[in-house]
Amino acid sequence: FLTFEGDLKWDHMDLTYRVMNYSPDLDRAVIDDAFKRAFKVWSDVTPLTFTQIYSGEADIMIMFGSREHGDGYPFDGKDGLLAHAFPPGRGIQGDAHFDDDELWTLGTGLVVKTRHGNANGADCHFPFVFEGRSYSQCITEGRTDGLPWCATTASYDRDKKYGFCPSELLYTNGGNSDGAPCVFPFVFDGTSYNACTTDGRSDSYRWCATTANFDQDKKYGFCPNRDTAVIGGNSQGDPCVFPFTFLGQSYSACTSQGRQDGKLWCATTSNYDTDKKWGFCPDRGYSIFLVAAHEFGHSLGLDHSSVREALMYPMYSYVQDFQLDPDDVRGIQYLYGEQPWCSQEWDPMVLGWPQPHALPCIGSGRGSGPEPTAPVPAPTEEPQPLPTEAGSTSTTEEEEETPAPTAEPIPVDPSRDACVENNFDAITEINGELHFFKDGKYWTLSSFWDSGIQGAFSIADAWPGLPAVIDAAFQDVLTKRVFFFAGRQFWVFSGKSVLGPRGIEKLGIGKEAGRISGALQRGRGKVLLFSGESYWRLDVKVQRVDKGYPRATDDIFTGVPLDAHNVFLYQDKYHFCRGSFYWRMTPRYQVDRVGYVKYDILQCP
Amino acid sequence: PLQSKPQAVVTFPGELVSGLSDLELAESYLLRFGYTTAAEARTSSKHVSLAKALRKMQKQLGLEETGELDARTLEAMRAPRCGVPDVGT
Repeated sequence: FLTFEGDLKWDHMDLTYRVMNYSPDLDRAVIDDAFKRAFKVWSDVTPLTFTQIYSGEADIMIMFGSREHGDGYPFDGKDGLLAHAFPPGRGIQGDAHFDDDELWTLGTGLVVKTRHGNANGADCHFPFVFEGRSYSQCITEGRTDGLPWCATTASYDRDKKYGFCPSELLYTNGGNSDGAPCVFPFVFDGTSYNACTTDGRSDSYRWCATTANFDQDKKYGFCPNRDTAVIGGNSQGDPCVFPFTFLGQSYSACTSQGRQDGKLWCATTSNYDTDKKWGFCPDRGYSIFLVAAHEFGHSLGLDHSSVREALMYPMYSYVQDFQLDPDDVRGIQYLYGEQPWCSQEWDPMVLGWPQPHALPCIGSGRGSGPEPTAPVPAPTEEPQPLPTEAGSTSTTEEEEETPAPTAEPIPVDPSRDACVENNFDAITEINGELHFFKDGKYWTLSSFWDSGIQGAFSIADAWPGLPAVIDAAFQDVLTKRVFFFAGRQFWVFSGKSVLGPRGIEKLGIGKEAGRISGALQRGRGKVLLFSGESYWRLDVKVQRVDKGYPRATDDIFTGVPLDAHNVFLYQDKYHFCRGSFYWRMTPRYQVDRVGYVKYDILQCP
Repeated sequence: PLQSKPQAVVTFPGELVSGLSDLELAESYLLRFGYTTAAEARTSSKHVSLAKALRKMQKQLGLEETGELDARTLEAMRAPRCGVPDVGT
């Protein structure tokens, strides 16, 4: 990471931001939410807080604009430059600007949020069926008032769920009319207008009067973009007009004719040849959340990073499940420090537990958090049975006996690096070594031998008969038998024999459980099995779950993600993983560490 | 369908990015994002200053440092990005 020259940073942690105007591409609620989430990316890993204000001077002023928009650093039309921001300081410093010649979306195409109707503001569902016909854009069919609408489920005919699409006939943004709709025709400068116009403005924003006469009433608002609005060209925001004529030919859809770059475009009047009015058709657009999170990094004092995966890398790329890269975390924590709960001063009784979505402490080494006092063994609630001998379990007619693994697995693909995996199907400790399972392969890590990550090994070689993807595994501490779970099936490997697959209903786990996400050994002969937001206690000897289960995970495992993908015991502590991160919990049920599976447990470089 | 005649290419009015050669694109990109300065470009030979700036840019953006205006470098220059300079203020 890089910071700006002189380590420019804010001298206070409670920052304010104000959204000066909104892009017509998205509903303002969607934009507000995206900015809020983008700030949260940074507040999750620092003591910084962000508060939106609606008047006056905020630390970070946010605006949309195009071309030259007042700061001497013009944007360049569609694509190319997307946004820029200034490092911390007074005045324009800290401000973030977004190029409104881009199509702003959430990264995967138009987001058409509805108003009114009966769908509580849900997004349009494209395509949708109305009277047997399929539509991929808002329509005015079925109405006499010209208001565009869409269904919010796949079939209006079946579900009758609908809402109205953005339209100047429904509302306006900004201006001085409190969102009133346009009035057509309206008079401006002596001329009558029947549609939104950019006349009278230098910033290309489309506007209309909200009374019949602007010259007289001076009431106006900005027009929201319809879903058919073009981007860029010389008609930004105007809807495509179909059919249109181009070089004498008629076109009823967007076309790439006339261009070498393959981009789709349309005319915004019925005849391009005579009017030369055009723009690009909507594409996936750029995620306002991702771009804002990047720009706010600048607003906080981060310069561009040369780490490709980092948010602060200067090029845009869309990622669906965004997670802040460690490089970004190190950068921002270099400037502002860590979350209070990462520090030794953190007192959970005062500040509360970290939220499950919170990101880890990886900074100056203060991140390990308060260590527990002497470990307390997990209490067992019932007398424990004596151990059974390995392989003593009987085989039923549905069980197959197959050879068990050899003692020393042979790496099948040493080049396949565990460190490139983003997450694992299952993680568990077997014979004192952590095992990381993923797509038919597994790696081992021994804390005793300090030999680093070993593998990748083949699951099929080690435990023949298992599916490539397993959900969870655990080793019974008494018998050393290893239980594997995949879907609603489980297998038990003991010595050279395997029992299974059998359904988990045989363990007494009902249909309310989907996949088993992990297991925690609890004393002798008892294991907690996790699924969804519940857990069951398994009596390993009798292979049945105890009465009184399932119980809610949140009841005692407070502060860990309830949608953990892996749950396992390691070095006497409970580990709950979600995405790239793990939450470590002491036997006293205190979360004492949140970190990266890859960097903190696997010790990846 | 196959085109029966060569496609006509038109110049669309109002389109800002038009007609820049690869070299012109590279020069404006390197200048805009801080990899070279107008003074540097004036004082050294064009080829040397371009190669030096390209290496600087390729290193910063994690590309192979060829010092050449290769396809990957051009692709990076055409990619959508943040307007804050990569080097300098």
